[in-house]
Amino acid sequence: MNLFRLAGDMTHLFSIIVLLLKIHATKSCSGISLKTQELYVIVFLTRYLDLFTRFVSLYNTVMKIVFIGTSFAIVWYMRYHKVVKQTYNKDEDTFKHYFLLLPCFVLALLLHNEFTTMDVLWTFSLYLEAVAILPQLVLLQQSRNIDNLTGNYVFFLGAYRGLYVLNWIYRYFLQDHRARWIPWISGLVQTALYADFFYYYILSWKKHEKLKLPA
Amino acid sequence: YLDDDDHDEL
Repeated sequence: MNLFRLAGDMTHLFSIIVLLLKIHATKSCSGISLKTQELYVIVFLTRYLDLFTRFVSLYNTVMKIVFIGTSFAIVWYMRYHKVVKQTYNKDEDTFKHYFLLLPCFVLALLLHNEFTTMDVLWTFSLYLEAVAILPQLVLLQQSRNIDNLTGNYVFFLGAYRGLYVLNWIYRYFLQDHRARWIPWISGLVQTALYADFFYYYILSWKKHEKLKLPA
Repeated sequence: YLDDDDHDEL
């Protein structure tokens, strides 16, 4: 493991902590897309099927359990917590997230390394993660007021993807020289989806203004 | 054939 990978994982973890902090401390999930959060539950469940069949490291095992657990906790808060669920912008969270599942699954059936349940579902989780942020970005675009914690959550999530790209570059040139096309391509697509958000996030930060995305 | 470290990232 290199420093970029570790920094990427920590940024990912930090983004989740920021989101849970927002929900728990302010008892509000306004500006957060439940659809994106539900997609992340599916992403983690399908990717970490090997949790009990293959041991990589204690670090990997703990992180996998944390990602699965926190994603369930967030969805639980948004759906069932009696105060939090009332702050959910249901009418603005309009992205048809189910339409992302089938194309990602078909693509995973067509493009994978090995035709096994584990590998196809692992590939599916990579394709799905690449596009899972879309409902969240659409919701942000429709929100007049994006609060700081929501903006920071998406910023750290994007930073995590950027650091993973650096990790792959480092790994390829300085560690194992192995091409991993499926994670690379889906990771690059995912990172590119954040470009627009990053542009406006940095702009608002420079101008000391509240973040607002153009419609 | 999948090497073990093909799936080692999170």
